[in-house]
Amino acid sequence: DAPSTKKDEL
Amino acid sequence: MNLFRLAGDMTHLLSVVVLLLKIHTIKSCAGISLKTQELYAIVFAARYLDLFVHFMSLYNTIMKLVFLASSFSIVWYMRQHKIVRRTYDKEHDTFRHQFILLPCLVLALLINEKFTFREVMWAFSIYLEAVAILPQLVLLQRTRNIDNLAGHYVFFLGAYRALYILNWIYRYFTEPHFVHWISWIAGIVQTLLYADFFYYYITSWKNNVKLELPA
Repeated sequence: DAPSTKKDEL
Repeated sequence: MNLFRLAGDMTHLLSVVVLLLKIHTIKSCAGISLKTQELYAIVFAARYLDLFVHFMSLYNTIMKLVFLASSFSIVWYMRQHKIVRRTYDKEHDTFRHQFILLPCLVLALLINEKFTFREVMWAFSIYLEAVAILPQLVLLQRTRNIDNLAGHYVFFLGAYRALYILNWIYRYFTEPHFVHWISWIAGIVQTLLYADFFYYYITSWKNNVKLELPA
């Protein structure tokens, strides 16, 4: 399951 | 991926890789706070737990691996390397970790996006990154002046944070529902911590004098 908000930043 | 974020990631990469290479080359870590380096290693370990769980992009994965490898290598050099460890300024680098780790952990348990292990660890890593530079700034304060190793390191880190704020502003206006309160508030706090250091760094650079931080 993807984390609650898309965490695309490092 | 916008230019601000790419520039921010590259500057961040530069700060850790340049530090690691310099320590490896001159075999010295004078002026560098081991406490800050250990805190950064914890930041990356706590934030990149899902490194192998879900794949974001090749860029994302490679950068995470580089950050983890370089931050842990720096800690290894400063603690284990027979020559480098002797140049570590132990008696001045006395900032106690727990004063930073515990409040960040408590805050992460209280304020997070979802009360799951991964989300709490992510929030913990965000809060920790905001204050991880404190031992380094305290060490610079104590040793009064700063050789270019630590100066460049803090300078690149500050630049990375400033670029990330520009990245968030850009994404806020270009992507609907791009709202990340946790990262934004912690990021602003972190950047403010650098602000006063920058003031002294730039004024000393302009007057071309050795950087003297006020006591």
